[in-house]
Amino acid sequence: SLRCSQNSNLCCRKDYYVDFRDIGWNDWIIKPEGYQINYCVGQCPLHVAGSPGMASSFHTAVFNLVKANNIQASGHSCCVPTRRRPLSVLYFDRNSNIVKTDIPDMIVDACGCS
Amino acid sequence: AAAEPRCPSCGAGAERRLLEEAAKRQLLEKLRLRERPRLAHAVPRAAVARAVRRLQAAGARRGPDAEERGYEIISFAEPEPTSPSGMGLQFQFTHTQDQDVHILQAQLWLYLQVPRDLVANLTLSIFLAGGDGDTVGGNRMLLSERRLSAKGSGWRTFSLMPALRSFFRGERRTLRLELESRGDRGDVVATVNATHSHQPFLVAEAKVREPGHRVAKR
Repeated sequence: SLRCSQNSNLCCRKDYYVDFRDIGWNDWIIKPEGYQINYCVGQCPLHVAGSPGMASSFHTAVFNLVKANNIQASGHSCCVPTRRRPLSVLYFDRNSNIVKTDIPDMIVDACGCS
Repeated sequence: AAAEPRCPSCGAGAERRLLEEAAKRQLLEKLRLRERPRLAHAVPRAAVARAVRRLQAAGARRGPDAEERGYEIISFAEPEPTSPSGMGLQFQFTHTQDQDVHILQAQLWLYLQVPRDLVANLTLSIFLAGGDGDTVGGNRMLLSERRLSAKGSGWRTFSLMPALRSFFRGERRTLRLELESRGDRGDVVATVNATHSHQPFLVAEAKVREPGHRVAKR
């Protein structure tokens, strides 16, 4: 998947790390110290519709449909997360118990065009 | 947020604030918390470090399962002020009503203080005290009873299953345990060292079925 850079406005993954100290939550979240709140941003012109950041059979299928039906820009394709991973958190609850849990689908790993 | 034109770096500040607020909202929502917890009392770092080592030693790893979420919880005991035997422990739990909690295992960690010159066996009994429902003989139910060879003081673990399973299904948030230790000659030989450095704690592993996840019964 593309990581966002200055010289492209195509669909890509923008990385952003939130440190729990910066938001004053490090007193109740024991581990980790922070996490990546990445997000997807950028254009999805028709010629890349359906591509999760690299050529794939789904993209070819969508592209052929666009050509065969001569679809103008009626519908549009969006830049969305295509792969996420869990975040393991250790924190104090309000009774000062320590709770450990894995939060599924918490971190965006890859972006692509729907 | 619209970046203020006169201050190009403000855009970065606005984006940063936006993402930090988004991170807070996402964490609270995924942890099913209405607001960030305000700790009832601080837990000594040494107790936290020891307890986290137990969690790692347990090594219970589970893949993220959307149907059922895995939790491990460590609850530190508070002295039970009304305990007749003077060896009462109290644990506080909260879970949201619509969560379907299944306890997979629950272990009590106690630091038993045994007089050095004593070489004998002792029996340690753990009762679920107080509350309604399944009680035997007065208002308590035997959870665990074990004969221990009293080889000096140290940490001991006691499984509290399957009796504790029903506790977590109930509404109760306060778990009260009564401990009794009897030596072979009938005298009380072991005490629980509940000072901060040896605070007793309970390690429980649970699966929680999130509301709305109705498995179609076939």
